[in-house]
Amino acid sequence: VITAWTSTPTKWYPLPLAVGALLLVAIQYRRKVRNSAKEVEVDEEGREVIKLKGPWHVHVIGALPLRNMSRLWGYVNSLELPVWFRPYGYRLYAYAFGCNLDEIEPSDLRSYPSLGAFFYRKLKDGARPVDPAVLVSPADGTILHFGTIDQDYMRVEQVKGITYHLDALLGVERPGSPVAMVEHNRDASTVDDQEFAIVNGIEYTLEQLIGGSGTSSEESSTPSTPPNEVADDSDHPDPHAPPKKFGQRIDASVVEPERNTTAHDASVALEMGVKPALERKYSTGARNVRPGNTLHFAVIYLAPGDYHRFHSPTAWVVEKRRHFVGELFSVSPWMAKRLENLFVLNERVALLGRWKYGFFGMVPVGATNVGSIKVNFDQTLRTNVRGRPPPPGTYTEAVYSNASPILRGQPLTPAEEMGGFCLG
Amino acid sequence: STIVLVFEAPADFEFTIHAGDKVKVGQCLGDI
Repeated sequence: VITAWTSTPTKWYPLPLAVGALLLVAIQYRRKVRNSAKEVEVDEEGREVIKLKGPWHVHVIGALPLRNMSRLWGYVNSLELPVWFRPYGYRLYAYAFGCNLDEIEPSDLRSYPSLGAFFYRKLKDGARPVDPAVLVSPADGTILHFGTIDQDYMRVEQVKGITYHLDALLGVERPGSPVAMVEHNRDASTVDDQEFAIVNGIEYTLEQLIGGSGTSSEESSTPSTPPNEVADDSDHPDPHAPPKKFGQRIDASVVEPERNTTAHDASVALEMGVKPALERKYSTGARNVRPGNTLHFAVIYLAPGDYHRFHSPTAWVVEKRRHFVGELFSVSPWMAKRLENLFVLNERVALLGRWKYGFFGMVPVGATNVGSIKVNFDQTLRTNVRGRPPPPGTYTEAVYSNASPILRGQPLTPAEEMGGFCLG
Repeated sequence: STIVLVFEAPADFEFTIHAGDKVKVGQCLGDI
């Protein structure tokens, strides 16, 4: 071979014109096929059809029963470990995944009955100082990506060059939804110099709002909308009906809060400028951005060793949650670079509401090892349950309008614990 | 697991982080 390679003379001669033309045709054809593969497939309503797209190894992973594997993983990790083994096992886990055992509460490793309980560990008070900035991190993790969203296209960049539609992530806003309802009732709710407010005919003084010497609003009056009653259900479809198309809301309910104090509402209200929900000029929503404002996004990845509870990133009011049952692919950076629509395909809970600058949304996204998402103020939420997932884009919705008659939602202060991810 | 934040903010809002940064609960992500 070496002799042939070195001693064979090279003779150059021109290719016939037809061969060159064929080569150009082949290159053009290949380019066209590649571009058509990138085109977005849409349904009869013009919405993008979410499908599994990526290289062959992504399709291999997609063929696995990830949801069943996740639940089995959760079951295995809920098994109680022998007390003598716990310190060794958890120390080994902490060493392998880089957990800081000095900041956990309780610090006695024998008090965690299972790996699942250790995974959902709490932190000591003061372990995470809160920055006074308007936006703080809701979790321990790594910043995967962040930026602004072009409001003409409403597409969020997953990684460089791969995008997904914001409507597919959050769900499509519908007329009659709670946000629209609050806006619709705006004329019935007025504020006079921020001294007192009338909400649906009920008068609140500023002292009541901010928890001063007056009695709490809960004591002095009751909201006009009774608890557990959907304020406007004209747009709610039959909860038992199967989903028909992309983005259809298949259930709606009002979630009763466990406990809310007027002082807590007031602390959020003050940070938001006192008059949220009472005197809003603009309806909040990803598609109702105020003039001069921009939509931003940030993605935080929680590695297996990270603290897995999430906290409020700012002072805001959660008006509703949308639970999208979906797949449970890994959400590691490796997967995010290869699987298009990863965050739209996976099971997630979109918590939507408002902060002092307008719309605010937070979406915890599940993964194979952490398929269960808990939200502390929503005891009815059940994630990663047995059964075939509905088509991508369908969701169940709950509104928190009864959580606070003042704020018409669940108020949260910066860094307040909201929930977390559990194994399986 | 992953958390995606989507929010409306004034034009002068700026992120104070970089892709790949490790963050902890309560750490500043952005400010006005």
